[in-house]
Amino acid sequence: AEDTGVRVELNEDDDGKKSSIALKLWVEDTKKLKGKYKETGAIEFSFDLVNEVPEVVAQEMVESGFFLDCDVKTVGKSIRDRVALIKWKRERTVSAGN
Amino acid sequence: SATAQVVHSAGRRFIVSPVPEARLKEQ
Repeated sequence: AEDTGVRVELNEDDDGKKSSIALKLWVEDTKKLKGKYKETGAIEFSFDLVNEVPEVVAQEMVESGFFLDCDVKTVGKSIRDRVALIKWKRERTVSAGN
Repeated sequence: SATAQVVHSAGRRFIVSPVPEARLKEQ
């Protein structure tokens, strides 16, 4: 995945079954953000792999004051990349089991 | 370690916690 300066990781073990999963997001490289970033720490949240859209969560983070509006795409892409990886790993696990 | 919680109007809960140093990008 592209290095967006925003890191998103699983915040729990993925059992491959739950649609809602815990994620943790933090800024690794503030220079990659357009807006001035206030160091807040890591943001833990849950994300529904089936029903939710990464960009919507990114927008909620903006509205909650974690990021500026100009960085919503960067944050959304970072979440989207991680979600895509989680889904890919799940599909691979299912394929391997068959 | 200190944590804070922010609840968005849509109902999503964000928990803010310190970034573990070991997980920071190596420069």
